[in-house]
Amino acid sequence: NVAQPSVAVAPGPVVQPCPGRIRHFKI
Amino acid sequence: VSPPNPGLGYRALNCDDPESEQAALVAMDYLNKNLFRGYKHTLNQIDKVKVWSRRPTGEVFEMEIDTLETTCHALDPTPVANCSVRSLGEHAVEGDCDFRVLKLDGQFTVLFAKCDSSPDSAEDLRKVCPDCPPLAQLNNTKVVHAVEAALTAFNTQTNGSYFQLVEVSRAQIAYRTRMTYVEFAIAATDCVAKEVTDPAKCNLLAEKQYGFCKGSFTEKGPVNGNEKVAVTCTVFPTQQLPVAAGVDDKEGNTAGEEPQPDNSPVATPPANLPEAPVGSGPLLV
Repeated sequence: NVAQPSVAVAPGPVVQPCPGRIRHFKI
Repeated sequence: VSPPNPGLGYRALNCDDPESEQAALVAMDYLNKNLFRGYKHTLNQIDKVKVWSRRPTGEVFEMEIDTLETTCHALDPTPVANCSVRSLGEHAVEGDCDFRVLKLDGQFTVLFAKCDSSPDSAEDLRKVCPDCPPLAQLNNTKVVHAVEAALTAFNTQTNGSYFQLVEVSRAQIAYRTRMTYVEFAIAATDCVAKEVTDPAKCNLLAEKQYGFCKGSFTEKGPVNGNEKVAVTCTVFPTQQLPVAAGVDDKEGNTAGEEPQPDNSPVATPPANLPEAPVGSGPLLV
């Protein structure tokens, strides 16, 4: 990504590697 | 200075990585194929994955997996993909599993499996369904009586073999309505149901035929003076079971069961079911 130094770049979404997605529901 | 055990470190893998999911599905398949009591479980969430390199070749996936109980009994040949997950209102049961899965030449093999199962809390059940009865102890006298009545009713009405009880797998008691709901597994014997005089003399068929029943028993009430029993059984085609082992919870009971007050031996198959393997092979605790 290229950004102007004066422009703040919003951090991207943090990817949580684990735990993974819930397929049904959590007890 | 060289790091200790060079090349033996692990790599973290995203829990939702296709490779993690592939290993988890192989692990779940292994689990369900080796269950002989309780209910089949389905994958709910991959908690942790570590991938260790193995010498001389291959990788070992060390995984923690959360599962949920389905409505298919372990002896039911229905593929787990076609089984419904037990709903929260039916008092859901979760499994907490540790697996080690070897990946060698693109093939996954389960090396180790250990699962504990536990029912959802009664508090959670009340939140989603205040009137739903919680799971009951399987040796509760009401449960035992309901199972006996349901099995007798089934054997009385069937024209084929006399069926013996294999295990009580689930029970709920609705005190307000005086109803006891039970689920249990049965097996066919060499006796004809309508001719049985002494069930103790009946033997299981050499080619095992199992079934699964859902029953309800209504006690006599002050107004309603009659007991009522209702039962529906599904008899499965004869099947060759794999040499089996158990999946036990922290209390020493199988998946899907309530903790029992008695100290039943851990991983002891019920009568009429194969014993756990002795010797080499994957370890299933």
